Amino acid sequence: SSGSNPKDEL
Amino acid sequence: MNLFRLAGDMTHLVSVVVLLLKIHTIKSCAGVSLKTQELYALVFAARYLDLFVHFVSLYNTVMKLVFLASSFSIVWYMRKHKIVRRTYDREHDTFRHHFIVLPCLVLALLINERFTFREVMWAFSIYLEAVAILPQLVLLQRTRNIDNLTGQYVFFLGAYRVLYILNWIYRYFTEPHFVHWISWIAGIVQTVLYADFFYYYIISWKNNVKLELPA
Repeated sequence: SSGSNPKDEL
Repeated sequence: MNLFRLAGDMTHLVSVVVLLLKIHTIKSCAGVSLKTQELYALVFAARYLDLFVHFVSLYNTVMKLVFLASSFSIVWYMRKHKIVRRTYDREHDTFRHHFIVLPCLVLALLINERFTFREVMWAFSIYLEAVAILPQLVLLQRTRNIDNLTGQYVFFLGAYRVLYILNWIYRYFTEPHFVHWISWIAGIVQTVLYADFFYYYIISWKNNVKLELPA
């Protein structure tokens, strides 16, 4: 799911 | 990192530099909305809570620090600096920005990727960023003489949004598992808000006349 994606954008 | 993302970050950076240049060297913030700047400071404060917890890269950390420092210093200049604050167009910067903070917070509590403090604050920052430009666009519309630097500031900020969308499209095809619907949808809403401005900006640039938005 999208919830486990790390957030690497600013 | 793909080229669209890098170009997006760079236009975002340029927009901030243009604004700081205007404030720092010309000592003027005429035509700049303090309300929008306060919202951006809040956006970055809420989003970068993970700054010291979740390390992505040196690039990421440095850029986050730059956006935090620049947004808070712009607010400081506009509120506290002896000369700059006098150039602030308070009468026309009347957008009720406090009233969009609460709905964004409620929306973040309802729609988030996970119900944790950091994730809710992240979603809140995304929703708030989508509408943070509104006071600035309203102020531009009320300003008779939009100076070049203010026009360029908003133009680069809009370009950053467009490039981020291209970046998401690219990522969708190259990293199918990487999907953040919240930022995509909010990002598209945010970019659409610039459409009108872009239209008049490009026309004024093509005809080589001063930018003026219709009331």
